[in-house]
Amino acid sequence: VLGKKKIDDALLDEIEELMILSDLGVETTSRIISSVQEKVRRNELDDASLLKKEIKEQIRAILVRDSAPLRYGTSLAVYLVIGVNGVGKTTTIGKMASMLKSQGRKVILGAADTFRAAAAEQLVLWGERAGTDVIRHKSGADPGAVVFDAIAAARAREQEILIIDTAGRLHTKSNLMEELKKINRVIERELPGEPREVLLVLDATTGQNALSQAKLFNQAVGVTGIVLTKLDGTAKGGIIVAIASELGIPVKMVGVGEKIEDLQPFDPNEFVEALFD
Amino acid sequence: SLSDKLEKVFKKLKGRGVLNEKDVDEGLKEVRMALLEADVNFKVVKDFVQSVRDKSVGSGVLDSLTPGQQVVKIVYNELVGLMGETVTRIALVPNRPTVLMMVGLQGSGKTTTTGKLGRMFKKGGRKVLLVAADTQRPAAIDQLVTLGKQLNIDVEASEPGDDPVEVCKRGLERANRGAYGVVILDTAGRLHIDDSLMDQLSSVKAAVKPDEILFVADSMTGQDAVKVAKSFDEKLDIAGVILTKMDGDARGGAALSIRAVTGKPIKFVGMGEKLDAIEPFFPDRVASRILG
Ligand SMILES: Nc1nc2c(ncn2[C@@H]2O[C@H](COP(=O)(O)OP(=O)(O)OP(=O)(O)O)[C@@H](O)[C@H]2O)c(=O)[nH]1
Ligand SMILES: Nc1nc2c(ncn2[C@@H]2O[C@H](COP(=O)(O)OP(=O)(O)OP(=O)(O)O)[C@@H](O)[C@H]2O)c(=O)[nH]1
Ligand SMILES: [Mg+2]
Ligand SMILES: [Mg+2]
Repeated sequence: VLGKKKIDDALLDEIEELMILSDLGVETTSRIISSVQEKVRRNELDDASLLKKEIKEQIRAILVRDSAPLRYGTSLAVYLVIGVNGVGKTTTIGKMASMLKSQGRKVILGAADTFRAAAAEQLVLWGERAGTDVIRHKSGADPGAVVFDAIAAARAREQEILIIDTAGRLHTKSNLMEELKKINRVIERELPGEPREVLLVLDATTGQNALSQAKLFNQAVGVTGIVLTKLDGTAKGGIIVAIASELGIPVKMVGVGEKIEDLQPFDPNEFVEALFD
Repeated sequence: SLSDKLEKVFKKLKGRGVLNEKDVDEGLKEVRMALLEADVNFKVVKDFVQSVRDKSVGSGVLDSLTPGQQVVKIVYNELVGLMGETVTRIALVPNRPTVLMMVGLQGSGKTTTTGKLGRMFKKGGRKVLLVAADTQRPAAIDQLVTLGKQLNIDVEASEPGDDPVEVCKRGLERANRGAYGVVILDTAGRLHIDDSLMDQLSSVKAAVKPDEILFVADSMTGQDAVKVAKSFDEKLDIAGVILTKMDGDARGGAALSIRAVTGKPIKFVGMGEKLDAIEPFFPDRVASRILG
């Protein structure tokens, strides 16, 4: 057919480069490219102008498979926010509190990062901006005790959603992962069967290590959703495709800036389009 | 490991007789994969593999009994050579305060590293002043003031909303008056594509003329490391790089990418959250880590 450009190796190399540059990773990229090559071989795909569309569709399919909104119920829902150092947990909680309040929910925050300098002060400031209470202890206190008190306060003040900030921790530090499991057990013990989210915050600038982070945090406490931050930069965050494909964990929200309103629900279509911008 | 993978590839190829250049290319695919999986930038990998190829073909790998090991050796040496000499120090100026300025993306570890460097210089007998020039992140000033208290190091504090340029000028004036040996300016994290905030850093540079501008980068950074490092370097002419969070299991390919695109030395690596967790940069250690 005249005007239809063939799909050749050069074109596939170009797409492969774009995918790797977006941090999709070697394995996820080669799997998607191989499946496209198979379609070309079986003459199911022969038009170069449709190649990008095909790849976008394959990525989109991976992302929508497990997608789900934030959970809450008729009593107290707890969102435990976790992740490695500096990814944007505390800031994200401030944004979420504001967003949920604007949706008419009663929100309270728990400052369970009792380790890092001025961590509780930072969350208290965000609580003020969002108009929510913040339960905190002094620096060095047991994070489990903060969570226990935050749950008690949430119940007493008839709050609907308690969001818990935790200290940044590398997934490879077993003592810190044990501390996280202990925090999680407090929640399970106090609120058995209640709706819960364990939200892993990932930085869009992170490369393949995000997959290792997702695996180990998931093994430790079971991750129900991801918040992908700093998408307002130039990094594409493609590693979430590998995470969706291997672990089935959905991205629920994305951070797009440092202001309180810079949080959006995750839109797989928008994300896939941005990968190829 | 990469050497095992390469041995397997070359064993299989040698089974068909003498190795040729095409066989070397087969082996180099493994090298390319290993570097990409370690987060080295795609384009940096391309150039790197090309130079390894040139060295391999020219160095008798084809006739070697252990071509896989030969190639790994070439890769390792290329990596170490590219990363620069070990221990590039921060040169302290005599007779006036040495001014260091920390810059980088949000959350990379600037404030914590400011504390770590302060502690290091104090241990070396210097009088240190930390300057809280991040007047925009909630509780950033509190964070640095707290670190100063923990380390018993003076901090030039500020108020949220103060102009960072004015804060840095004040800090330098205080350092001159008080005969401080080292002044470290902690700036707010920012995006390399935020022109007004990048201009703000240029204004700080022009006002206080730092002796070294240190780019603080997260060692887990992926492909984006090249864009970010290039922007900060082109805008500010950085003196060197500090790679943080190396106590994790990130392979650290960003180290090679940043070095390749800026040509600037990596001076230190952050090895933990505690204020003593900083080490000089050893290229051979990072090279082994990147190779896995
Ligand atoms: N540009 C941009 N910056 C962000 C975003 N989310 C957070 N940040 C910034 O990232 C930096 C770190 O944010 P924090 O909320 O302190 O991160 P954290 O995970 O709580 O850090 P630790 O508690 O120290 O582990 C701050 O400067 C935030 O303003 C985002 O979506 N975009
Ligand atoms: N494990 C580990 N954590 C680190 C290291 N360096 C810094 N951190 C942690 O990373 C997080 C962010 O550090 P900060 O010093 O607040 O980062 P920053 O660059 O000043 O952040 P902004 O000012 O918001 O841009 C904190 O939780 C630090 O404790 C390191 O070498 N290893
Ligand atoms: Mg935090
Ligand atoms: Mg800081």
